[in-house]
Amino acid sequence: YALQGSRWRVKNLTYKISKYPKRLKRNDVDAEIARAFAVWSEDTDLTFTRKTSGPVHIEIKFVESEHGDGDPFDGQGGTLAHAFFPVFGGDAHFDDAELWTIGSPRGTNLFQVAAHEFGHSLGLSHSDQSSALMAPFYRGFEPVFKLDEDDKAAIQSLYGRKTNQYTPTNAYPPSTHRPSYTPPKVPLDDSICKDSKIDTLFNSAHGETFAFKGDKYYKLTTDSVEEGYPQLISKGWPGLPGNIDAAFTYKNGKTYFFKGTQYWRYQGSQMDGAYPKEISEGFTGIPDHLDAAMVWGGNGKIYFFKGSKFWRFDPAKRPPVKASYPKPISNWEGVPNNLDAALKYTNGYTYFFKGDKYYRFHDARFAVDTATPPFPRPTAHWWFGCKNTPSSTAVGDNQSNDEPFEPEMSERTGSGAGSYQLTSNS
Amino acid sequence: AQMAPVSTTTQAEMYLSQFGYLPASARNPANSGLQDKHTWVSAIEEFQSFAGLNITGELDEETLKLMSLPRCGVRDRVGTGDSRAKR
Repeated sequence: YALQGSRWRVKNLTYKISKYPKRLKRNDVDAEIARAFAVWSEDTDLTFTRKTSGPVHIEIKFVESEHGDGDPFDGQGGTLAHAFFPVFGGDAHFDDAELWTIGSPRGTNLFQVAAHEFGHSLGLSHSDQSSALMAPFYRGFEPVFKLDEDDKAAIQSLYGRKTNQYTPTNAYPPSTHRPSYTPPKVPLDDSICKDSKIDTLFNSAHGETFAFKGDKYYKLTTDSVEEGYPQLISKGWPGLPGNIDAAFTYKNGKTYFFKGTQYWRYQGSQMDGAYPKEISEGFTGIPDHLDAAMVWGGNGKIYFFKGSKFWRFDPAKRPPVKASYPKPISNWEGVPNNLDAALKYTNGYTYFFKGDKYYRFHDARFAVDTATPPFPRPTAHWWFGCKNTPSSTAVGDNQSNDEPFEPEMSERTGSGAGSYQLTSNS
Repeated sequence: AQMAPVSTTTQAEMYLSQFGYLPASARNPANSGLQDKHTWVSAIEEFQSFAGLNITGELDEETLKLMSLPRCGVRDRVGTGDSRAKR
């Protein structure tokens, strides 16, 4: 998926259909448009409310040919609709020369096209995944609609995952509505608390997060380490050595591990072929002895880090690494050199780990996030649930619900009027 | 009126320009002769890569067929146009 670069600061959005299509009943259109918006509400806390008058976030119009925005429609076929990204207002225009239909293989399905256009209204660009709703080409009527994982990851990277804990409003929610804070459990084997420097962190294809250290691995819960861990890496991933340099799971569902000059590919816990192989063969242009690797949420491409440099790897391109790489890590504002690990966490944020500390990266601002307490923060407390680590006591005393424990609660979506923002004090 | 499918080089050039693979000036057929070959081939390759086609750099039948499909009017390559400068 690809993000345009802007998003709404609020999650409760309003819309208005200011010009209806000529061939469909208004009630039917209202229902299809509501269904199309609901596609984006299912996996996020976004809500969409229809208004019939007054200012709204997203205005919808069915128009033909030149309609005032300098991008005229072209009659039946060709361009079906277009929409503006949040920074340009979010409006969605549909070519009324099309034969818009509802639940029929004839004509052009309104629901499918509207759901796609509202993706743009929310900040998504076109995806190069043909199965994604945000792919640019109309696929014809699909009787059963299911949002692709690519689209789901895209929208959650902008607006977070669904919390279901309360309905967000433009006002600050009363503190009584906050989920209760549960002190994290301390792992039984607390060696990770004494030395929280890790080798690598990655998400599995099923969304589980694992931390590797030496010849052991830890399965993380939302607030600490799952009971029964650490375990031996050789037990969880037969054939894989300890002291891994870097790892990531790609969108093909396979996990890649890097150590020294070699790499291994796994499908779940099974080695996916004859490994190890040389990094120089499978990842042309990427150096050996890596520090960290991740699939960045901003564009879905693979990034490798070593020393003070980083490389972008796109398997679909030839060559997969552009000549302009490596580039200095200082391009990632606030991220230090000589990293230990990098991870796009399940809440959509990107995290960088070095020594016993970690940094949360704001993908849209392209800088380390500003928050209270500030980054870097101690990994032991925030990721492994350890107590009595430097600065963890103060955090616990304040009962700050900052992630990774309560990721959605700490979403900082801006400070403008009407924005949805929670801090440890609010 | 039904929109004609993309079948000529000029139509393909306008298509590639409209969806962000070529600069906006290519939308004017009078300027089409000024397009250098490298830019043209790169644009086709980029489109083919994005659309999951074989990357041939040529305006083959498969590429023209995909260009003729109904689609969203938003550019595939946001930020590559002349309205936004590269940092």
